[in-house]
Formats: sequence, C-alpha cells, structure tokens
Amino acid sequence: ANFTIMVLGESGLGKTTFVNTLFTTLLRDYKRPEHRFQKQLERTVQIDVVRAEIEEKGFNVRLTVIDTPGFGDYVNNQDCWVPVVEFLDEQHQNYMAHEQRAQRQEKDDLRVHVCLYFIQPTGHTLKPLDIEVMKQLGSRVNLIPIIAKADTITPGDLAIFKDRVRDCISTHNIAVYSPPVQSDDEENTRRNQSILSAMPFSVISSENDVVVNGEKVRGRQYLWGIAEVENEAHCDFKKLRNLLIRTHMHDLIVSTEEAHYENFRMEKMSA
Amino acid sequence: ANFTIMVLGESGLGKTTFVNTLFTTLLRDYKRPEHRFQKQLERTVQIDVVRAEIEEKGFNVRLTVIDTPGFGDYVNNQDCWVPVVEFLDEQHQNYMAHEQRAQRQEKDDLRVHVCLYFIQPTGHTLKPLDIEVMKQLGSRVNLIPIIAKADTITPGDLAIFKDRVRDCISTHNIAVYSPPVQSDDEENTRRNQSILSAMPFSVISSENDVVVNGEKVRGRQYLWGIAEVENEAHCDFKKLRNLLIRTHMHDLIVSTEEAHYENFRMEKMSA
Ligand SMILES: Nc1nc2c(ncn2[C@@H]2O[C@H](COP(=O)(O)OP(=O)(O)O)[C@@H](O)[C@H]2O)c(=O)[nH]1
Ligand SMILES: Nc1nc2c(ncn2[C@@H]2O[C@H](COP(=O)(O)OP(=O)(O)O)[C@@H](O)[C@H]2O)c(=O)[nH]1
Repeated sequence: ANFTIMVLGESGLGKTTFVNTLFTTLLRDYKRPEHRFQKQLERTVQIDVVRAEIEEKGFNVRLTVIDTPGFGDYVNNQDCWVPVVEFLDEQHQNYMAHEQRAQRQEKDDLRVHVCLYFIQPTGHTLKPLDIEVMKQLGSRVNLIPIIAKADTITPGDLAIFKDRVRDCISTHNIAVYSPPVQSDDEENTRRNQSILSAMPFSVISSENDVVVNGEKVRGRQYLWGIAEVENEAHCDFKKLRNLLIRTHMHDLIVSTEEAHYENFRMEKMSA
Repeated sequence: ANFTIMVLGESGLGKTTFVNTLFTTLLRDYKRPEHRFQKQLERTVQIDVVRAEIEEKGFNVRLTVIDTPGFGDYVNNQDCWVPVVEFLDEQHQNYMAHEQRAQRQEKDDLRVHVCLYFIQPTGHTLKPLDIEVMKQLGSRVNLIPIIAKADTITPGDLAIFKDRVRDCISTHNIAVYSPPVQSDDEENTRRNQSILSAMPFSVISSENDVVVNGEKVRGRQYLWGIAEVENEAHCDFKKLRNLLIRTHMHDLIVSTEEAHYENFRMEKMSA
C-alpha cells in the first residue's frame, strides 16, 4: 500500500522531529529514510518528501511523509495556505490525468491521505492563521489537528486547551477528520471512542533515546525529569501512530481516493 | 523611584504569567497589584498597565508593568510594531511638554525604562517579525530579549539556541541593552560578566506554587517533574529579576531619562 502523510504548521513546532520520531519508532533497524526530493512551491513554502518502506502486520507499506518548511513563517502570512491547497489539488489533477491513460506510475501518486496540522501550545486558543488554514484544508483533505510540543503544557492546562481548541473548531465549522466509531467489534468501538475523546492529539517528539528504569526509550531529558514520547500518560503520540498506521490507514486512504477525489472530479467536471 | 517595564511579544508566550510571577516573588504579602488602566493603541494592540508599590533595599519603588496583548497575533503582522513605537515616543513627548511647565504629574510619566521582548523557543533562530521589531525598538528603548517558556528546551538545545539568537542579533545590528560590566567592586564586575554571558535570559514563569523538598516554591508541575522558576539551574528568572530590580534599575532609569530622552529631544528639535 501507498500511504502519504503531510505535516503542516509554522517553523519550530517540532514537525521534522515528529517525522523522525514516527519513522524511528516504526522501523526496527532505522537508517535515515530515503529523502525523495525537495520542491519549492512558491517563494514561501517548500515541500520535503521523505519516504521509507515499513512493514505493518505482514504488509509492506510505502510510507511517504511531506514536510512543509517555510509555511506561516513570515511577517505577513496572508494566503500562505494557497501553495499548499494548490499542491493538494495538483495531486488529484495528476491522478485524474493518468487515470484516463492505461499506464500509471504509482510512486508518483502523491495524493495526501492525511494532513497533520501542528498547533502552537499557547494555552489560549487557535490563532487566526490556524483557523483560516484549517478551514481551507479541512474540506480538501483528511485533517488531524495536533497539539505540538505537548511537554510545554501542564496536565490541567492541557485539558483546558484541548477543550478550547475543540470549541474553536466547532464554532468555525472546521472539517476535521472524524474516525468512524461504530464497529461490529465492541473493543474496536471502545477504542475508537477513546481516540475520538483524546482529539486533538497532544504530541511530544524527540530525536534522542534516554534511559528510564533501565530501559531505553524515546524522550526529552530535562533537569527535572524525562518527558516520554511513548508514555500514554505523557502524550497521545502512541494513539496517533496507531490511528495512522494500524487502525485507520485503510479508512484514510479510501476516503481520500474515493470521497475527496470524487469531490475534486465533480468540481472539475462542473467548472 | 518610578520604574516602568514593558513586556512585548506574541500571544501565548507567558508574558502575563511572567508579570504575575515577578510581582508575586517581589511582594511578600502579594495581593493583586492595582490594574491602573487599559488602552487600545490601534485596533491591533492594547496596553494593560499594572502597578504596585514594592520595597527594595529600604526604598519604595513604584513598579509599573505594561503588557501588550494583541501584538503580533494576526495573519498579517506588517507594521504591528508601529503602535508600540508611537506609544514609546508619546511618553517622551508628554514628558517634554510637561518639563517645560513647572508642575509635572509623576504618576503619569509612563516613559518605559526597559522593554522585555519575548522570543518563542522554536529551537531554530529569531523569526522575521522578531528581527524587525527588535531593530525598531532597540534604538528607542532599553531592549532585553527574553527566551520565553524555557522549560520547553532541553539544556543542550537551550545553549545552542542562545548562541543562534546572539548571532542573529549581532548580524542584524540589533541594539540590545548591554549592562555596564566594569565596576570598582571586583565581585560586581564578575557578576556583571556572568549576567552578560547568560543573555538572552531564559525564563520560566508560573501562577502556581508547588512543593519541592518540603518547601513551597514557584514552579510548573509536570508528570515527570517540576520546573522551578527560581532555580538558577532551570532558568535565568532570578538573574533577570536581580538585574531589573536590584542591580541595574538605576542604570535603566538613567539611560532612559537621559540618553534615550535626549535622542528623542534632539530628533524633535532638528525636525
Ligand atoms: N519541547 C519540545 N521540543 C521539541 C519537540 N519536538 C521537537 N522539539 C524541538 O523543537 C525544535 C524545533 O524542532 P523541528 O522538528 O526542527 O521543528 P519544525 O521547524 O516544526 O520542523 C528542536 O530543537 C527540537 O528538538 C517536543 O515535542 N517538545
Ligand atoms: N511551559 C511554560 N508555559 C508557560 C510559562 N509561562 C506561562 N505559561 C503558560 O502559557 C499559557 C499562556 O500564558 P500567558 O501568560 O497568558 O501568555 P501571554 O499571552 O504571553 O500573556 C498559560 O497556559 C500559562 O500557564 C512558562 O514559563 N513555561
């Protein structure tokens, strides 16, 4: 299977570290994944495409992650989302063009199955830029808001911040990805409910391993203690990784290649 | 003495918490300081003036802190510093107008003796907005850059980040406040050198007290440990507070009311 994740958000929120952490915790004998290519979208945003083969439940998955350095980093960020939206549409466009031909290059299909939008952990609420960008993207791609650098917020404040972000999302009618909850399997249903109630996911990432109770774990070592990436009491990294790679990859792919692609085709046909 | 501090920087960097932490650690029997007034500078920036009487070395100091909510919080932050620069100039203007009259209302003198500019702890370098604002302000007011939410960065990364910020400041010729180092007192000279080498100061703030080793201290309680505001191994809050209130208040006042004010008067006379 081909699975493409985009990470989006202003500089310094730990997106690149998150990508490394995701690959490292997925690939047992981790070596730097293949840097596929870089491309300048406009003078403002660049896309960095990183790819690696991972094995999940015996299946091979070609995991592609698209990082977006430069996004939202200027004094004037008016319309900074436009190059990103154009990139997303272009992938559908290319697929549509190729679909009508017999031969199609699978590895060039960069349709984005999920976009992780990184939110600065201000403790207040979403910023005007976050709201505008998520509104624009939510209707075009499976959008999952992420609270970045979650080790910056104390547990009580994190709960309050999640509530405010959720309120803001519903007030502004932002279409965020909502994992299907109901399932024939009762345990699945319960897990889906717990996923849904944890959203927006709080994430801690690190490029280092540290020792906790004699065990090597991925974490951030402060003078006052260690914030652990895979400790579910510390953040939702594991929940997010499970959703992306284990439980909901299929739904993210199908909804992109069916629902979102169909919307795109309809818009193009009626235009 | 009258001493006025301005805190400046985008929303969510802990400025308001810093102000509370500063007052709380200065006033033994802390009750909320008097909220003097609020004023809308433009549609974009507001100033909140908070004032309290503190006692320092037997002297009474009327400490005024000016918070600046709204600054830098928009999609387009072009020229967001203009209302702030105008506010600073206006205070000199008002003083100049009154100076020429016999009677002067001391409590209305809001000339800013030091501006603390809060930098987001991205781990990379200064943002374009930071550079632009600090260039504009550095020539008009004693400017001290602060690394906000310093509990977000691990010790090694903090040292690297401080270096990058210092490089960026010198590359762009930003005029930051440089405390006089040489002193007749050798201990003073040594302390001044240590202050200078710690800049830009890293700051952790908190509205809560927590218990560490049976003692009540101001800090942030995470599941993995407590980041302490007044622990010099954790951040430079104490160094900053000492500089502002204890060792360099006089120099900050004199340089504002003499050097900066004189520059302003010269500019006005030659205009
Ligand atoms: N506190 C904290 N810092 C992080 C986290 N993830 C990354 N960082 C640090 O934040 C800085 C910027 O990270 P980077 O991945 O380059 O951010 P990007 O600009 O969004 O790609 C680096 O110094 C990282 O070590 C996190 O989860 N928590
Ligand atoms: N990690 C961390 N969070 C802080 C610190 N100071 C304040 N905060 C939190 O950051 C959030 C925003 O703080 P606030 O003072 O309102 O920021 P302001 O918008 O700059 O005035 C609140 O949830 C605070 O508890 C700090 O030093 N470190």
